[in-house]
Amino acid sequence: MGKVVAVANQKGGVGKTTTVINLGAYLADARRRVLAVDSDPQGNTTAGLGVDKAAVETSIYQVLLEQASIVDAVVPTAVADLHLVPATLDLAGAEIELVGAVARETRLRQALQAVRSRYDFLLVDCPPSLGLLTLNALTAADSVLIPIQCEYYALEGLSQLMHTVRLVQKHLNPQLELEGVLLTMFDGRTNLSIQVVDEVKRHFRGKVYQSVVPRNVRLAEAPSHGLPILRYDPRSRGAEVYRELAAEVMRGG
Amino acid sequence: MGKVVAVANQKGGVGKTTTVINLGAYLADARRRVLAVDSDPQGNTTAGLGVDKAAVETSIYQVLLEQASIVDAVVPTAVADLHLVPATLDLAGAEIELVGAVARETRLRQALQAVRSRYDFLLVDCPPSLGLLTLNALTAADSVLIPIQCEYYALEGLSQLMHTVRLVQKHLNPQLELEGVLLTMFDGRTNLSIQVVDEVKRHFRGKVYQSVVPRNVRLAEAPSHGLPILRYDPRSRGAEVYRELAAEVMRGG
Ligand SMILES: Nc1ncnc2c1ncn2[C@@H]1O[C@H](COP(=O)(O)OP(=O)(O)OP(=O)(O)O)[C@@H](O)[C@H]1O
Ligand SMILES: Nc1ncnc2c1ncn2[C@@H]1O[C@H](COP(=O)(O)OP(=O)(O)OP(=O)(O)O)[C@@H](O)[C@H]1O
Ligand SMILES: [Mg+2]
Ligand SMILES: [Mg+2]
Repeated sequence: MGKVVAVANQKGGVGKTTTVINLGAYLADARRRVLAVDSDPQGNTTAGLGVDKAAVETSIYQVLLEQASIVDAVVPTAVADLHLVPATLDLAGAEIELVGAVARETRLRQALQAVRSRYDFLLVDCPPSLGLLTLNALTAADSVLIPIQCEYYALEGLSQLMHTVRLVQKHLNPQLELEGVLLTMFDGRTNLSIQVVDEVKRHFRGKVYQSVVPRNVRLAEAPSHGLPILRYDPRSRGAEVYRELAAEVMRGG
Repeated sequence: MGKVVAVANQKGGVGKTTTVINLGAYLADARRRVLAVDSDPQGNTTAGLGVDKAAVETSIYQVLLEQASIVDAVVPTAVADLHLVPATLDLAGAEIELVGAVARETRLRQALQAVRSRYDFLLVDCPPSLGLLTLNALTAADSVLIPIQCEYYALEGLSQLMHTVRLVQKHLNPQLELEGVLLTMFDGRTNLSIQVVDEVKRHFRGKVYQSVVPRNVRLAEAPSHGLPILRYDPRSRGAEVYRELAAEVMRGG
């Protein structure tokens, strides 16, 4: 059975999408079968993997509303063994449409049952909020991977995020564990980055990945070509660290 | 009557909070009376202005649920003439709690009536989503200021944001205008930034501020001291551009 990992943090712009795409690509490169699930109405994982949203017939939206099976939504990407369940704009309506539904938080968990055995890892990209789409991902997940930008506001939101994780563990998914904490956009020239790293390592003792993603413009350029860093610039610093991260994740953190 | 400006973009981490705090501080420095309204459950504007959330008695949450008047929520900041309506964690519950309420999108507009005449500018910081909190801000606003990070994903989300603005103009707030588009985190050394700037200027002809905020670590450090850049490092590049932006906004864009 494949491992479902939700990549979540309600703070915006911390590297959730960049992590799903590039960790996913390097896991696939290491011969693991990977499914990326884009659960953010922005659809950045979908665009970043070069999938044309206008050409998508079945997306995560139809899957959550039980109008289609997840099997029909899966599409290939530029990397063999890395598949995608795309998101389109209509996903923005799902939170309101599901508000009155019974067991609305378990839609994704139920949907993933149909494909879990075909993959080794299923990585779910979450939107920057703790609403119904993120709750669905946390309820479906075996574990949660938390990207944290090496900046001040990143620390502010941690207690809120962990509070939500504990709520989900208590009421929706007792098996949910912390997969790990990934430090992103580290800039060694600034004290700020170093202070945040120290603080996060103290807060999440033993759960912070050795791999720390540096700020690296090649990571920001790759999505404009619809490619993971593995295809765009595999010799860049950003690529190296995501390859190391994949190795850590395969060893079990 | 003060001008209500919503600072919105559902893409995360583009500089919404940084703009509310620093534009607000420089408008206040130019003798304008400014109210910053933190409408994001993360409460980054509240923390970035040095207000202790644990000490807040009345927040935007009570105001939106009509449990308190906005007048009781207003607190001073380190800058004279810059006041704040703080946000606390309980705001995260407001979206669900207001789902069934009548005229749920107009709560903030109604609340601001009580204080609009006391301020020249009321800047509303929005969360990174197009949910009820952002809808409330767009419904209350005279205009919307859109920060856009000079990166690829920033372009992806624009059509969705403008679609929401048009919906609000049609059904909730016909007077809503585009105040302006602010380019943020510009890094002149990368082609990516230059390409995005060109694309945005073409897309929003005539509505893009001359002031382009550079990537500047002092802007990221200031909130860890609870200070706007005006107080933390007024001679930094980031500070200069936000001062220029304030001048542009006062001239009417
Ligand atoms: N290590 C890095 N170095 C430089 N740029 C990066 C890095 N990681 C991500 N980026 C860029 O920073 C921006 C934010 O990253 P990304 O979109 O992955 O964050 P996110 O958490 O998914 O954002 P959102 O909250 O909007 O979903 C993007 O433009 C991305 O290309
Ligand atoms: N011009 C800049 N140069 C460098 N860092 C910046 C700049 N503007 C903002 N930052 C930093 O980048 C991060 C994102 O900015 P900010 O929090 O203001 O964005 P936001 O749009 O409000 O995010 P969210 O979507 O989570 O509300 C913060 O850590 C902030 O301090
Ligand atoms: Mg994302
Ligand atoms: Mg913010």
